[in-house]
Amino acid sequence: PPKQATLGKFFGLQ
Amino acid sequence: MLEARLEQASILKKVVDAIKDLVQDCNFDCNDSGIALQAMDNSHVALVSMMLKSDTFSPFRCDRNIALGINLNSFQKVLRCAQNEDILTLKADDSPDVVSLVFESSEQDRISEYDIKLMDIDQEHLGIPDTEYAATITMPSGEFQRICRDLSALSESVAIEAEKNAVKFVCNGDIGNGAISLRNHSSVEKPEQNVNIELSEPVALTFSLKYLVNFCKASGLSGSVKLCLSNEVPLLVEYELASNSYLRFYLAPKIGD
Repeated sequence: PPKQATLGKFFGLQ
Repeated sequence: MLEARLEQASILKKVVDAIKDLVQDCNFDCNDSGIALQAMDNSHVALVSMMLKSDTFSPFRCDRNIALGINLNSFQKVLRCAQNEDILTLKADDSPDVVSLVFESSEQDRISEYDIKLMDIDQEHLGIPDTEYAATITMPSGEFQRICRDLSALSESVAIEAEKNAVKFVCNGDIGNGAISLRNHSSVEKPEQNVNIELSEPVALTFSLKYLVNFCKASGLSGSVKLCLSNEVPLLVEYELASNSYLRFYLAPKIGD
């Protein structure tokens, strides 16, 4: 089954 | 100092009600453009982004950048003391220990004053890139809420599949499967039921329904909701408020290995 990604994978820390 | 007066307390009540199960302690960042909030849930899967522009308030005054670190549970307790139609004024000093809330009844001569103790919150701030989304779906917020609620009874996840003129919400669960399709729909008589699908390329993404059901607690803030999708990026769920203010939720997708 597909796995839950986290937002850090897409959005950079500021 | 900050002084921000809202004609109706209900806006802030609804915003806090909508996000408090997702995020617990948040900084409300105040500056001359308004009051903003960005916070991630503990699992870093969902993000709340709120912007209440200065025009939402009348008057609005904030000379310096002030971060109000507030526990949302406490905030909700105090906001529940306000009637929906009360005039609400937020006040804080430049280096505040507390934020003051004043509720004024427009019909009665009643003034209620509350303080909430502030906390120091060291929050991770994410940079969200400007994205041209492949699909933008605008639909009644109540309809989206019902779809998420209905499908969450069957499955933990929903696949959102947008193609030309149609969007499909599909789930596969242990007891069976479900699918709801919506097509472009526009009515002059009942514009609140309009569905608009703008698409540059087909999109199919899978999301956790638990989070979507949570986002839908914001349905009372706006009659319509906007879903923005591109393959392999987080979903944006946006509730537009008056004066270009908004409450946005981002949700990371589930990705196959």
